[in-house]
Amino acid sequence: VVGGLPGNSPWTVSIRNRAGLHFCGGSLVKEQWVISTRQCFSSCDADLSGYEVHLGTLFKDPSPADPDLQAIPIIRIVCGPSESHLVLLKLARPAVLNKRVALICLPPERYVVPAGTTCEIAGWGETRGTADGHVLNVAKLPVLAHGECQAMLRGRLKESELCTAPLRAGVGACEGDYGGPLACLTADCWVLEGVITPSRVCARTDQPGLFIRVSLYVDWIHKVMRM
Amino acid sequence: HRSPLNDFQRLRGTELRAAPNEPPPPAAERGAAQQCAQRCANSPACRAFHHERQSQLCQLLPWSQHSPGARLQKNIHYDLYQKKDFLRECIVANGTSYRGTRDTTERGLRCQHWRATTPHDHRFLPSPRNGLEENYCRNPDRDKRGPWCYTVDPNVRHQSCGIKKCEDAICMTCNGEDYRGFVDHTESGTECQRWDLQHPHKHPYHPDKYPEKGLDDNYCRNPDGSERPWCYTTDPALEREFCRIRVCKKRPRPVNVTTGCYRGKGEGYRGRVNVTVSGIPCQRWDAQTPHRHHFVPSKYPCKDLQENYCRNPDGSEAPWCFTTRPGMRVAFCFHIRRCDDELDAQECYHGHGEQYRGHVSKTRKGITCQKWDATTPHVPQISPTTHPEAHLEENYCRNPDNDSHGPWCYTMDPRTPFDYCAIKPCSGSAVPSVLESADAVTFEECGRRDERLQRKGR
Repeated sequence: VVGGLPGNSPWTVSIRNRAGLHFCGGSLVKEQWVISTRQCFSSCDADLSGYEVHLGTLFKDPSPADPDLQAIPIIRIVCGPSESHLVLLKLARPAVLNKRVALICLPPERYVVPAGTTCEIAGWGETRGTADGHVLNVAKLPVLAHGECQAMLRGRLKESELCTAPLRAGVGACEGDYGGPLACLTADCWVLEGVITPSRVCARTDQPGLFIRVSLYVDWIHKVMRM
Repeated sequence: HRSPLNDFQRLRGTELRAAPNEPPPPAAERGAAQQCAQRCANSPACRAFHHERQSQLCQLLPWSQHSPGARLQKNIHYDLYQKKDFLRECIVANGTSYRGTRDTTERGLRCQHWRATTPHDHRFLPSPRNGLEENYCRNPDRDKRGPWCYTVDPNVRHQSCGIKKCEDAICMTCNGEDYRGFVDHTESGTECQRWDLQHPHKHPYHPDKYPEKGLDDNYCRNPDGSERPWCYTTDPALEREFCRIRVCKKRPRPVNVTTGCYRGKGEGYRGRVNVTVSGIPCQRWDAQTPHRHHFVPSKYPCKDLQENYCRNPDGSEAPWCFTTRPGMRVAFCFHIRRCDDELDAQECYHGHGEQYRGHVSKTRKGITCQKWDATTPHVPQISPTTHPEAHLEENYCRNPDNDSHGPWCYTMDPRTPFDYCAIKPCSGSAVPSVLESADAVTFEECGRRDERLQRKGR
C-alpha cells in the first residue's frame, strides 16, 4: 500500500507461494474460504500444492513461532465468472476466528456502496518508500460516485467496477496488494465492497482507484460455497 | 504396477456385434474392467471384451471389430475393450504380436493364405495359438524386417509387408498437441500409464475432463503444451517422460491468427503487446532471467515466441508472459481485447439465460458438462426431477437457478462441481443496471474487529 499506515485488518490474508513468499492478498469471507483476484494465479487449474495463506499476523515475514500466526494450505481454486476476475480459494481447514482473525461481511447482492463512504485497503505489498514495508499497511479511501469516475475514465468504467477518489498525495494499492480487500464500514460492519485489482500504475495522484465490485458476485460466492 | 488394461484399447458406450453365423460368446461373469482384462489376456481365443459398468459384468469375445461380419454399435451400458494387437495398423518392435489385417506386401503382391501350400509350400501352418489366419501379414519367425507373407506370385516366395513401426507410422507437427498415434512407451522404453487410471501416478489429466485432448488408453499425448508428447509411466519411480515420435516434414499453416485482438484462448495471437495488465514489461522468451523456463523459442516452432510479446504456448486461458520482476513469475495479458466477431458468436443468451435452450455442452474452460440426470462425478442439487420446468436435457448448458452470470452446468471434472458455459449474452440483450437499485442493508455476525488493536497496531 502506497501512502498507508501500519494497521489491523483481521480479514486480510497473505497468500504465499511454495517458497513461503508473499505474492498477493485476499479476504477471509468464511472460515474455509478466501476471495482474491484471478491475476494472482497462473491458471484456474493451477496446482496449488505447497501454497498457503497466512492469517492473524501483522508482519510480512513473521517468525514461524509467532503465536498468532495461522498458516493454512490452499486445497482448491475456483475461478469466478469470466468478467469478474475473482477467485475463491478453499483452505485445507477452517481458520480459527479470534481477535486477530475475523470474517468480513459480504454485501447484499447488487448493493451499491454510496459515494463518499470511507473505505480501507490493506496489504503487505509495495509501499514505494512511503511506509514500513515489513508490516500490514492500511489506507483510507473515499468511494467515488460511478458517474464521476466514468467521466474521469472517459467511459471505460464497467458496472462491475468500483472507484475510490484520487487523493492529492498518492495513496493506493500496489504490487503485492492485489486480491486484497476494499472494506467499507456500513451499519457498524466492515463489508467487502471491492477486491483490489492490478492497474497500470500504483497510486497515481490524478487517477481513481479501481476495484472489482463484489456485490455483483455474491450469488456466485454463495453458490461455490454451497456446492 | 502395469494394468492388464494396458493391452487393450477402449471404446466407450460401444457394443461389438458378431456376424450372424458366429456361435454366441460365453456367458458374462462378474468383475471389474481390470479383472476382465486379465481373464481376456490369459485366454488365447479372447480378442475383446464388453464391460457392463453398472452391473460390473464382463463378457469375453473371440472376435474384434476387424473380424469378418463384426460391427460396432452404440450401447450406453457397455464399454468395449479390444486387444491392441488386433487393431493396430503399425507394429511394436519387430511386429511378432501384430494381428492386423494387412494382406499385401510392400511391393503390392497379394499374400498367400497361411493354410495353403501352393504356390509356395511352407512349414508355418495355422494353429489356434500362432495367429496365422487368413492371408494376413505375420511374423512367425521374428524376422527383423517385421511381418511378411508368402505371395501368390510363384516367382516371389515371400516378401516383407513394409508395415511401419508405431513411432514412425504417424508423425507429429509442432509440439505434437494434435498427435493421436499409437506409441505407448516412452523414449527410455518404459510403458505408459493409462490416462483413465490414477495409479501408479495420480494426475489431473482425466480423459472425461479433456475430451478434445485425445487422452485415449495409455498412448503418448501432449495435453499441457509440453515440448513433445509424453505420458505418465507405469514405473512408480518415474512420474512422466517424453516419447520418441517422428516429426512431420511439413509444418501446418497457422490458423486463427490475430494481431490486434485475440480469439478463444489466444493461441493464435501474434500481436506485439509486451507488458502485463499492470504495465510490467514482459521477459524475452529467449532469456532465462529473471525466470528460468522451458518455453525456449527454438523448441516451440509454431508458437511464435518472438521478443517478449504476450503469447499462449501452453493452452492457458489467455496470452501471457513471464515478467521482468523477479517476484512475479507470470502474468496474463488480459488487457489485449477480445475480437469483436467472437462476441457475436452464433450461440448467445438473453437476460440471464433462463430461456436458453441451445446445445452448448462445454464449460468456458472446454470441460464437458455432466448430464443433468447423472450422479457422477457430482451428485447434483438441481436435476430434471427437482426442476422439471427447466428443460434440463442431456448435458446442455442451462440456468435452472436463474444465476445472474448465465447458463452453467455440472462438469465432468471431479474437482470442479459446476462452471459457466462458453456462451455470450446476445448483443442488445438488456440486463437491469446495478446502479439503479438500492437495497436495505443487513449483515450477519461478521466484519467486526477490535478497534483497540487497530490503534495499537498503528
